[in-house]
Amino acid sequence: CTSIVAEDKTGKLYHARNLDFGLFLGWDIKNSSWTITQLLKPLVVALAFQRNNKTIFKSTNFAGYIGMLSGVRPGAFTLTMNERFSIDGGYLGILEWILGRRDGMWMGFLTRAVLENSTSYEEAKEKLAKTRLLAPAYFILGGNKPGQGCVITRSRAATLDIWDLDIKQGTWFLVETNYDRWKPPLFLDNRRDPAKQCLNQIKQENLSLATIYDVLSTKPVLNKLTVYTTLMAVDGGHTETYLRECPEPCCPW
Amino acid sequence: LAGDPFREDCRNKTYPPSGPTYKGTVPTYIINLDLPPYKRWANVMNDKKTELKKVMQNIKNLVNKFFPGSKIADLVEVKMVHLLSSLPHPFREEIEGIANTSGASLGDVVLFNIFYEIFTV
Repeated sequence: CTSIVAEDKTGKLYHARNLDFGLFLGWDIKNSSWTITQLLKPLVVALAFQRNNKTIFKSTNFAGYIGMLSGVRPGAFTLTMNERFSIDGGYLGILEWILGRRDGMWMGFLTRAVLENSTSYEEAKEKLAKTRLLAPAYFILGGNKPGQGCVITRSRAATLDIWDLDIKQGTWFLVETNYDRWKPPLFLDNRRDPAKQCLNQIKQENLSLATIYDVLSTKPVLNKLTVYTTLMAVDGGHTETYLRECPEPCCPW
Repeated sequence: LAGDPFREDCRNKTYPPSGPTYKGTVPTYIINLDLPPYKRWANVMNDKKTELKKVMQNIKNLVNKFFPGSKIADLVEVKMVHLLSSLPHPFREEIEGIANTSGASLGDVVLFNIFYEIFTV
């Protein structure tokens, strides 16, 4: 996955992501694509969660999955989640759960609870940083005020790092793929540097959902695992989702 | 760029989406949180039940290819049903509702919902 949270010159926040999934889950030789990646595309839906006929939050989901991977609480915050791989992974969390230790939260249920119940960027940030999890994760969060954007790097039990937007220091965007920001990405899977390079070329004054879509359309940020691209702006809970395809030549991940 | 055959120059003017990297938009549904959890996903799953069952069958086929002749896929399905009873409200009831509406097995829908935890290694 590749998630981007960025702020333009006027202080407006944008949040977007490519959702990549299906690595090693079967390769379709005929169509030169990952089998599960292709099968997931018809399952993608845009959802508006309502209470008393009022939209509380919106998300992009796979039908049948009740957790949240990409969502916006209109006027309050935007949230995406990227997979974080670790030896101390979710299978240990599941084992603990089965053995009776149930103080951790399932990742999808936490993001769902945050979008459903948190009413501000700060509240969402605290819950995502402090709740014990069954699996490690990266949470990418955007707010509704200038400077409100961060990447929270989580192990199952702790927050390892919170990386904030810092306009004064020139950090007007954050890019998270599937690697800790203080470590280099796997040399075979470097989507972080191409995304950063493209954002730097665009420059802050030209930032928009359209130019972020350009970044997410550039290979290898766009790759054979990319299921969809979602573009979000917190104002009014604006969200757009597009199914993607990566024609040859294209990186398998 | 020269060293990476899959890397390209930064794209521009790709929006509004079109062309070979664009495969379409997605349908929108309303999830009414005032409904009982069991009924919330009925509209979505009425439309998407075939697609969900296809994904789950494919994953089972993959497991069976890796472990031919084993009963791993069946065993996981049974274990997932046991796991469901420990999941918190309202998620447990929502999952039951999805399985009921879609006709997918309960174990498959539980597995689909905890896929993330399994795949983080």
